[in-house]
Amino acid sequence: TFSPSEGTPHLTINHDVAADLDSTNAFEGPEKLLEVWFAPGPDALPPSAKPNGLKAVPSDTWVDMLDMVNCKILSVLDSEHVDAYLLSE
Amino acid sequence: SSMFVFPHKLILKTCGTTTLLLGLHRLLRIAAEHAGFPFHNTQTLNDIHAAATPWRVFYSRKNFLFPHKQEGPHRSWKQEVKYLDDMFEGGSAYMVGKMNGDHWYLYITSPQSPFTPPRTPEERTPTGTAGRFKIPTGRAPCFNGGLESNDETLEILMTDLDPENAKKFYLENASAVASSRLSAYPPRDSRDAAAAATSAAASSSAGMDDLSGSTVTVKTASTEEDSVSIAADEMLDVFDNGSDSDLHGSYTPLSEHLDPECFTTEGHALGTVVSDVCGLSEVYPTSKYPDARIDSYLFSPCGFSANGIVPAPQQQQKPRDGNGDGGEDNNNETDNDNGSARSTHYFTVHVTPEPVCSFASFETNVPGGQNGRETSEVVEHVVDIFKPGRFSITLFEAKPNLAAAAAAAGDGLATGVGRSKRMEKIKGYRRIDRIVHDFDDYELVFRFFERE
Repeated sequence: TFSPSEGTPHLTINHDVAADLDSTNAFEGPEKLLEVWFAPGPDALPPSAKPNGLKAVPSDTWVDMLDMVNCKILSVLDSEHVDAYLLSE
Repeated sequence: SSMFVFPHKLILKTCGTTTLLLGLHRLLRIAAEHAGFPFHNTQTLNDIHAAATPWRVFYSRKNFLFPHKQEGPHRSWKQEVKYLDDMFEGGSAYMVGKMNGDHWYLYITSPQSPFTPPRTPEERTPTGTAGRFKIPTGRAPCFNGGLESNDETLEILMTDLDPENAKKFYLENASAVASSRLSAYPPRDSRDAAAAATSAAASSSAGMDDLSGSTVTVKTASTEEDSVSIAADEMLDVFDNGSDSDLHGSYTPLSEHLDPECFTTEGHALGTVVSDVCGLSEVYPTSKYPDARIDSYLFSPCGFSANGIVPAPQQQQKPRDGNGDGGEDNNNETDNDNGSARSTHYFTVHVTPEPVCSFASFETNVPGGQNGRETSEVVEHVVDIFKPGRFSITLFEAKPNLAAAAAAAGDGLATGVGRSKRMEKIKGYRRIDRIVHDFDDYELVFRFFERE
């Protein structure tokens, strides 16, 4: 199996969505941008929060939230400090 | 569309007719339920309304191009603000730029004093149900740790893209480029032993052996029947040897940027090619950001998205002193408060190439200057990729960041306005607007340019 070295971002592809995505009828255009902070920095998480904060949330848990937004996960580039989700539409 | 998940914050940027704000409450619920962030709008997590209390919320967007195509609360800024106001206490909404031209909207909530005790739901409950579960904002849950260092966000929103440049973001054209590269490269069997050995060593060191036998299919521009299938390791070899300028111009090895699995679906494979061909891979070049990684996807029939993760460049380690604290390295680009971890930043790109509504966005929080590229360099590089007819630049910077930058520059400037003066002139463009918003703890500089 592929074992990235420590600290190396690792890519996971959601083949079910990414392989045959047809965006023929998708309307693109300017985006909406939302940024929600729960603490001033990664070293200022509250005692109740899990050590890794939001990064402790499994990818699958975000799926139903993203369904409400009308987005599907195409791939995830995860690293030690941030996980980057590439989404459909 | 893209989402970035940090331990302490989440960034969600969505395109087209997505209904971003409809997912907001669920996001806050997940933060409380699955990440353990405190909530103050209900008494118990069993209440379906329970939602984590954000420290800050930012919502922004360019002016509407096709409001009638939008859904939910996204048909107008007024409706979006009402949706946010109904959810949060203490938000502020702004419009920046020309009302009768391109402008930009922002909604923010502000942090409150850490000494302000939270109000209970009963104290905040108005009569009736409206606002009953309204979410307070701005309470920093813990001040034992430091503020995030180098907090700045640069966003470039470009419209009326140059048609020739926009063609690169069509699947048909990208496939043709990919095919020409593959067909121009000699078959695996004809390579000399030295090249094969070099390639094998490179693949092995990058952990690519697992891809042996995997197949990448690249459709040519003419017909689907002309599709070319190659082994994934062979495609990687092409990328590894892509510095051949006869074939690829200013080509750089993509295997330095990318994880090998991205070659296993066409959208990701062609996205990788497009990232390289258009110059996106070089916005944060591996020469300055050796650990940067890009995940790209080319949509069918057109459209492009990419996410980049950019770990701060490693610094030369200074000799440790007797306390073992790593000496006096004050460069906060690389170290957090305990000096043990490197900060990691992101960038994201979205492209709609159709002439009737061509649009591209670039956003990053990679700090400008220091040991990497200046913000003005990044802007010029990105603008040159798309050559838009019009574009806006918004630079949102935390004031501690601005003060540090001014001090480092030694120029006595109190704000980053002077630091970013180089962005005032973009070759081939005329600056129309420059608007500064001075918030409590952030400064926003908005600029708007048109092609000369």
